[in-house]
Amino acid sequence: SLSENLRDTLAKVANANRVDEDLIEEIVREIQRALLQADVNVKLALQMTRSIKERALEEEPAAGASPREHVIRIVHDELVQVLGESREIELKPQTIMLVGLYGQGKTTTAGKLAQYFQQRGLQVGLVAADVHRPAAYDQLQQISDQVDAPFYGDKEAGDDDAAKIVDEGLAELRDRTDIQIVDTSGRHSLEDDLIQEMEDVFEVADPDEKILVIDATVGQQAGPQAEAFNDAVDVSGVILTKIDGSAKGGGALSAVSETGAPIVFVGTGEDLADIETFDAERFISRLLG
Amino acid sequence: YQIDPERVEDLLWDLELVLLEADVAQEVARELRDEMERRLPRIRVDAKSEVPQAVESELTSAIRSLLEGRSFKFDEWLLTEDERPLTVMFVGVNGTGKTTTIARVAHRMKELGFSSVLAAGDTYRAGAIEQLKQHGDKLGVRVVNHEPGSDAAAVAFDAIDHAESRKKDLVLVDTAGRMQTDSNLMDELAKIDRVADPDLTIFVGDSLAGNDAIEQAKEFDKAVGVDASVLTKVDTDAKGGAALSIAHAVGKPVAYLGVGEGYDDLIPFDPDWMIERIFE
Ligand SMILES: Nc1nc2c(ncn2[C@@H]2O[C@H](COP(=O)(O)OP(=O)(O)OP(=O)(O)O)[C@@H](O)[C@H]2O)c(=O)[nH]1
Ligand SMILES: Nc1nc2c(ncn2[C@@H]2O[C@H](COP(=O)(O)OP(=O)(O)OP(=O)(O)O)[C@@H](O)[C@H]2O)c(=O)[nH]1
Ligand SMILES: [Mg+2]
Ligand SMILES: [Mg+2]
Repeated sequence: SLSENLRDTLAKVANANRVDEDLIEEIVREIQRALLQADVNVKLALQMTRSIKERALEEEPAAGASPREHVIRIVHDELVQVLGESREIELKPQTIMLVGLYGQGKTTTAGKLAQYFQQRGLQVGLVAADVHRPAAYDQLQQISDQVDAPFYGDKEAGDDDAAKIVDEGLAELRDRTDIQIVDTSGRHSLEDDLIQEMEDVFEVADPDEKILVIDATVGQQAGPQAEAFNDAVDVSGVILTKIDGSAKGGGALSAVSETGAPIVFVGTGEDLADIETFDAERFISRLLG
Repeated sequence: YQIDPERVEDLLWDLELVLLEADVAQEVARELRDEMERRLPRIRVDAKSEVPQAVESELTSAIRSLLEGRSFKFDEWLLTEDERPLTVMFVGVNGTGKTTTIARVAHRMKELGFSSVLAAGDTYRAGAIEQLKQHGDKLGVRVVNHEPGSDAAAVAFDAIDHAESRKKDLVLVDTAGRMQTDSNLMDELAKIDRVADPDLTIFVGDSLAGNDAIEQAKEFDKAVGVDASVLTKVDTDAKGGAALSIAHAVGKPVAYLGVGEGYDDLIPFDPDWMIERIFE
């Protein structure tokens, strides 16, 4: 009878929904595990997972999309939202200041940026404002030689000289270069005197770009540290380094969400040529494994 | 009083989160969660209010048993080995603190009355040789180096030779940072290992790292064999979960924790100290 057929059909639809709902839960759990494995901040991962699950259950799948494809499309969309509007550093005269935690790749990135801009017809100067690390001057000076860029530093710098070096360095380099890159010392949020130093350098340099350099291996510390750096210098861009390793770079999501700044470049190796503009699609597919 | 079985799932999930937020790698957090699943039903307390404390002490005990025998007593090792000089090679990915760790170890050894020679085995990175030489100058420790671009194995060999003729206790070999995914660089490291034939190989890991710490330690262990690790930058408020991950999942004991950039900023690994941090 019609009512039997109708009842049968409705039962099938209801069961399909049940199967799909359980399947969706399972897929979302898998996504959550992948996000956490990729070092996404725990709270951010949970928040994203909740929103993904809600949307997956409420929104209509695209025609012919499997439950998995439906969820993946939403995950992709959520990640794109977190990463925000993409942008590149403009090819124009400016001062760029690099900041970040220890060993992230700031000094190497200064050299990479110099080469990148030079290849696009701009003159670049490098300022060695790291007065703490042994042979930081030598490191940046050798890099400057490699890219054949004007360099300013003080080999005999004292612990309080960072701002002074930047002041003198920029005065010297601003009339003969288009872009000046200020490389600073590694530091973290708990060191008041180093945070103060960074603020002093920031004030003296008055940079157009304040770039947070972050290593793709950084885990749960990415968020809190990015927040601290942002409070001090109002970060305008993020550079994610060492993506040539195995780390998925989930910490970068926190760096972006805490600073409100997009990823402008990625570091893909140790050589000065190893820098590329950020590709959100590649980042997302790598993150999800 | 027992834990309500209905609550166990949620409780286990919360515990797993505590560990993940402390940068404990996912597979290790999962393992601890499973261990807690066994322990939670056995909890018996007199009052409901005592449950949180009981859970925390079970977790502490689970972590402690994970870290059982996972401290590498470097100072003792030095005293029990009568071979001289002893060669210690430091390996790890880029920027983790290998060079700074060598300086701190040399300083500590000097305070304990042992002499060292430093081998400038990073012949590649800009300023690497100068960085180690500056440490050597400040510490009054001899640094053996060749020209930039020279063979790192040859530098190590030369440093060992120098230490033998000068009757030094230790040779600390610095190597260039490298991604464990770069097979050419890992082959190069294996070659340095063959030539230098170190008595101890130390993996230097960054405690800012999340899940990648395990991947790194495993690959370096496969390539050259790791005897112990040092976890650096623990002072950056990083909860140090990476130490737990590396110590347990890779089965390598932790010798020291780096807690700053100064020469004194190196402390012997203490599981209780670390557990306290995770729970802070
Ligand atoms: N594989 C790889 N290595 C990189 C990349 N960027 C930097 N490095 C390496 O990471 C290590 C640290 O780089 P530095 O430029 O000295 O880092 P830093 O942030 O200036 O360090 P501090 O000034 O001490 O805080 C070096 O061995 C670099 O060669 C990258 O994108 N990929
Ligand atoms: N706060 C803090 N900084 C550290 C610690 N250990 C190392 N650093 C810093 O981390 C940065 C990198 O240290 P290096 O010793 O150059 O690291 P590396 O592993 O030799 O680097 P590469 O040779 O380029 O691979 C430097 O700025 C160090 O001062 C630590 O325990 N605490
Ligand atoms: Mg630097
Ligand atoms: Mg080094």
